[in-house]
Amino acid sequence: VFPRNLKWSHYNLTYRIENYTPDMTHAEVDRAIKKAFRVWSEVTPLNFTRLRSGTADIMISFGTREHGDFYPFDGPEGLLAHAFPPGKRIGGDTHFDDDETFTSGSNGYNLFIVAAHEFGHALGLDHSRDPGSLMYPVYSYLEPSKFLLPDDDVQGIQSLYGPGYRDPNPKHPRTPEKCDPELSIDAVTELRGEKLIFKDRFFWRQHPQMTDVELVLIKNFWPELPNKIDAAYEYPEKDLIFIFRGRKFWALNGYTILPDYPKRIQELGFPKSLKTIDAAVSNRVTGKTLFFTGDKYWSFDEEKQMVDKGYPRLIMDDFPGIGEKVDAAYQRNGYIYFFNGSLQFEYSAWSNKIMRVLRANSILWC
Amino acid sequence: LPVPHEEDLHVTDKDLRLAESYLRTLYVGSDQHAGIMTKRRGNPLAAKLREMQAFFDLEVTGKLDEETLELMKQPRCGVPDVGEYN
Repeated sequence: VFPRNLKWSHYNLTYRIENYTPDMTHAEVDRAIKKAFRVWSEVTPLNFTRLRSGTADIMISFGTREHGDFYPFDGPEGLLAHAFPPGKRIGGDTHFDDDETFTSGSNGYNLFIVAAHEFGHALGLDHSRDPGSLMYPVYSYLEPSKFLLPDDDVQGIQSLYGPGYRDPNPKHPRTPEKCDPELSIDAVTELRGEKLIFKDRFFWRQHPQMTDVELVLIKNFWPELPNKIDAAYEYPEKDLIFIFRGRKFWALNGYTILPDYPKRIQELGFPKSLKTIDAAVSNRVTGKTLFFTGDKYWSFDEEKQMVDKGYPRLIMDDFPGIGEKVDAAYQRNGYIYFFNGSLQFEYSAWSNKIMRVLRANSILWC
Repeated sequence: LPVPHEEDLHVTDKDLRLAESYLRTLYVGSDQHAGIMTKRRGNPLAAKLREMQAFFDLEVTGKLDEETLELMKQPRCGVPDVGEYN
């Protein structure tokens, strides 16, 4: 929240759309603005009524460069919009930089996402340092139809106005805490010497020279990837990483998703009945990639690009002690690290036995 | 603005202008704090840079390194991260 906990003293607030961007139809703008206010009315006692004339609490306009408030915009890109904290006159007013391209989709800047953020300011929220929150300063596209207000933002706005009476989605997404002792992870892969540890819609980037890990939204790196993934592995010989979600998988060369992807995992030779891959790890020595699903695993020959004969095999037959399922796996210096719930098992490929059992979050230097 | 000495980091004049505008627009009010810093460090922009790096959980080097510049180029909200509209 802002210094002095600036907030509206009345809960029935008014807004007025003073002008429109040429990028979208009036109806699209009206819809995006209305939906953006609903993000906040669903979790507070606040109500928003639209005025078509006169002065409203929250005056909404599109402008460029110097637009009358001594806080000029900066042309295309950079600053997208701003809003003023609750208060009289300019208080609550929200301005969009019309040198940007606003849309209802994922191209340009999604007006609903930008407006929902700016109305957070207009209601009294300052920026959040939580990269998963709506009030994080940097724009990231989220599918409006699947948007759920993150818990960090709910905590902030309810500290000002209290809870609402009709929250249709009380389960608000939380940003994973890296040192949560119960942390489990979705997938791990190396990428050009870095390690990427995936959890929900995030991944932690771990660079050997960095003193701490960096939490990043998957969609900030790869907008086309889904918000959550099942498995990932690196095939360094081709400078590629493969990302799996459901029956689909993508090949990535750095930031770039290769054309013709996503493909279906059945193209690798898996049976039609296979719905997901839980974990994948590539062994540079043998040139084999192991795919784990349920209580079984497969060996895949990267050179021949086919599943090896005699698979699937039971995980517990060949990797005794790591449990019946695998959430994620990666290999380093002859060891394979298997993740199962909040534990990870350091498995020696040479002596075929578990060397250590660690907490899953120890991969994040916790 | 302090820039790392690595040879391979080509910070252009345009980058420097972007960074200066970014810090002055979004790290408002830290001039007061920087007042103290200025006596000690003599560079309010470096103080703002450190604040920005701390806000975004970057390594607080006080120097315009690649990671910091990369983040400054990302589209964002124009409301200050530190300090507020007066």
